[in-house]
Amino acid sequence: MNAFRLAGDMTHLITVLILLLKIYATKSCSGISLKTQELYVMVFVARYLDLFTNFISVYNSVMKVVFVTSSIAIVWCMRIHPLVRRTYDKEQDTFRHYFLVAGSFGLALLFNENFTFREVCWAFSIYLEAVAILPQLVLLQRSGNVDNLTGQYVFFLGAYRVFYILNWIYRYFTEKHFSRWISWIAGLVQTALYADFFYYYFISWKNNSKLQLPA
Amino acid sequence: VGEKNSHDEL
Repeated sequence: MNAFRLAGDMTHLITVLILLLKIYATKSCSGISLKTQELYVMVFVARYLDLFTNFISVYNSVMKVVFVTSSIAIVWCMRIHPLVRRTYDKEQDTFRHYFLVAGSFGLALLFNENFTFREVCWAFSIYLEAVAILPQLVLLQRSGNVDNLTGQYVFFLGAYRVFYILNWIYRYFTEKHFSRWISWIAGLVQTALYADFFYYYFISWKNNSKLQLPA
Repeated sequence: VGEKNSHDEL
């Protein structure tokens, strides 16, 4: 465990807490893409299959449980909770995210470390995570104005991935056979998707203005 | 940590 990875995990945890806080405090999920949240549930379930079979550390297991349960809780709130579900922008959140699922799964069948169930699921979860933010970014562009919490949510999601890329660079130079080309490529693609968001986020922060994404 | 393809990252 190195500082970059710990910072990345903590930042990732913050994104989940921001969403839970927003939903709990405002009883509203406007501006949040249910599709992105559903993709994240798939990402965590597919990646943490080894939760009970491959113990790595208490920290690792605890964080896996936290990510899986919180992502499911967010989807539950947005789908079932009587107050919250009414505030979901159903007609705005129209990204056909099943194409992302199919594409990631096809890619995982082609490119994986070993052609085993667990490795294909792991690669699937890595590819899917790289594109999971797309429905959310599309929703933000559609709804134009971005409320603070949602803007911070996307910002921290991007920051978590930047920390992970630094972690992979660090591990590449400190560990011999550290070759995670799947994570590298997917992680770079994922971070690139945030690039324009970061740009507009920085501009709005600099001008101290409301975050406006070009439609 | 662990064998090569054990994914020790979250």
